[in-house]
Amino acid sequence: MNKTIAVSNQKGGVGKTTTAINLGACLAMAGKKILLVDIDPQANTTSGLGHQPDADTSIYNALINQNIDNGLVCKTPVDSLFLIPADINLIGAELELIAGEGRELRLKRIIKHLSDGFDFIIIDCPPSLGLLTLNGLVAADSVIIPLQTEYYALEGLKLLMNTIERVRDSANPSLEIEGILFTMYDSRTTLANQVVYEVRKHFKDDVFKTVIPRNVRLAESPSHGLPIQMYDPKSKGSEAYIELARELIRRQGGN
Amino acid sequence: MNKTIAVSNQKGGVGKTTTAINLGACLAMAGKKILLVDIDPQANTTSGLGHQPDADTSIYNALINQNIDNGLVCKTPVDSLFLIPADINLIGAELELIAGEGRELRLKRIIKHLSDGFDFIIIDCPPSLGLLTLNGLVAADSVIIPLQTEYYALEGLKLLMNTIERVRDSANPSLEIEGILFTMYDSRTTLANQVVYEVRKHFKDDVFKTVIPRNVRLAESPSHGLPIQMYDPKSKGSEAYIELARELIRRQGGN
Ligand SMILES: Nc1ncnc2c1ncn2[C@@H]1O[C@H](COP(=O)(O)OP(=O)(O)OP(=O)(O)O)[C@@H](O)[C@H]1O
Ligand SMILES: Nc1ncnc2c1ncn2[C@@H]1O[C@H](COP(=O)(O)OP(=O)(O)OP(=O)(O)O)[C@@H](O)[C@H]1O
Ligand SMILES: [Mg+2]
Ligand SMILES: [Mg+2]
Repeated sequence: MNKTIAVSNQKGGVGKTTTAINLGACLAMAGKKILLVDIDPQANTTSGLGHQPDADTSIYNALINQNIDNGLVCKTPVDSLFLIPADINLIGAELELIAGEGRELRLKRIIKHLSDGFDFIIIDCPPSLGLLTLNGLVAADSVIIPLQTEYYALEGLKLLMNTIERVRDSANPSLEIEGILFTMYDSRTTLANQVVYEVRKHFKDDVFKTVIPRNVRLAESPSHGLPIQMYDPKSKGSEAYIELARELIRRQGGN
Repeated sequence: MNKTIAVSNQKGGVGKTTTAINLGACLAMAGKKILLVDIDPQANTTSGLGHQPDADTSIYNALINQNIDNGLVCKTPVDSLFLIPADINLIGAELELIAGEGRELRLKRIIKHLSDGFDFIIIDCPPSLGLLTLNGLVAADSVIIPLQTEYYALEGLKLLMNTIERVRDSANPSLEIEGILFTMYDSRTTLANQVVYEVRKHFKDDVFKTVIPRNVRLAESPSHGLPIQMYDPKSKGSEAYIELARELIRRQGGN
């Protein structure tokens, strides 16, 4: 039995890609077999792992033409971490998917076809609530919500929760919140501490205990095409994502 | 003669909204009459100025039904700074606009109708290259590109430049680059200095001399519904946006 987790937040720049790559890598280094799926036209998860986006073997073809082939799954610099890359044709996918049948179910079919043997499938979503993100939420068993500890990110949380509710009421009744994850946290600022206090009070156990601190090494590692655990394993960023992976595995044990 | 400037970058969280609000406020405090237009479904420019999004007087109605009325233009806490607010119905706008005629020209018509008497119209775009952003680029005379000095933001620049090129070749031949603006700059990190060096080398005069530093006061001000010049006028963030407004006005003089 495997689990599909979407990493989503329509607010931009909150650490979705950074979480997908580094959580995925930590779980792989802990012995799990992981499939990352990049459905963001920016293809940041793809390039952050040093993979050159290639229009032939990308998720775009599979989403639009429903031709699903094992060639979609690529290797990464980490053993037992695999990737289905994105490419820029995905920009047109939102418009092209609209007319088709089962437009929100396309990704779910692809993942069902390719997920055998994986322990976790992690989907990196774009910063929007359009059809690509909806495909991610419909395909997922649960959602990780990276949350920058700032005002606009907090404002957007309600909108995201409403969208998750709507998806749960329609195409994916079993969709759960895996957890809200504080990212780029700077304990010295009052704003950050206010946001953490408000969110923990309101969402209680839906919030991960692990907090990802602001750490420039996390911003440097994608330029080397490596997850943080390979680029700078002693950094605070690496330690935090290892702790998150442990907490995630512990949470499954309780299921 | 007025000028319409789109603030756009599909990379999320790079400072689009922060730039739209604070540049707009600085220009208004320098005696210009400014109209801010929020076309991001997140409605951050709207809430960042303390305005409650209201489904009746929003850009959504005007875009979809083409009923343009002066009631769209609202006051803000700053004299001579006005706002056309966004609201969450804009999420559906991308899907709804597709079927209609002149789907990329809708915003241009609205602005033409309402822009009399304004010196600058500043459009805050969402983090994507979909129909809402295309409407912004088609309506604009020029584009300000906020660029976080990090790897993924640099990666996305090529894609954005290609899109601007495509818009220039089709619906808006006179679209220019107003400037690339470095945001959240931290001079202590090597990564930031590498990005600044690469971009200035490649884009030369298309890059603003003004650089916006990382400054927590900029992240705090929207929670008070105020631009930085009213929240903390002595902060580094406020000084930087005042300098940007001066540079922008100087650049027009040279036209
Ligand atoms: N904890 C952190 N500390 C410092 N920098 C970080 C951290 N997490 C992410 N970053 C950097 O911040 C920027 C935004 O992060 P990232 O791209 O992962 O966010 P995102 O939500 O995926 O963005 P988008 O909405 O564009 O998809 C990136 O440049 C990234 O390298
Ligand atoms: N120079 C700065 N220093 C510190 N914080 C900043 C700065 N500029 C913006 N911020 C904060 O960083 C976050 C991202 O900025 P902002 O929301 O303006 O970016 P955006 O590009 O509009 O995001 P989106 O892609 O979601 O529309 C916000 O919380 C904002 O308050
Ligand atoms: Mg991302
Ligand atoms: Mg914004």
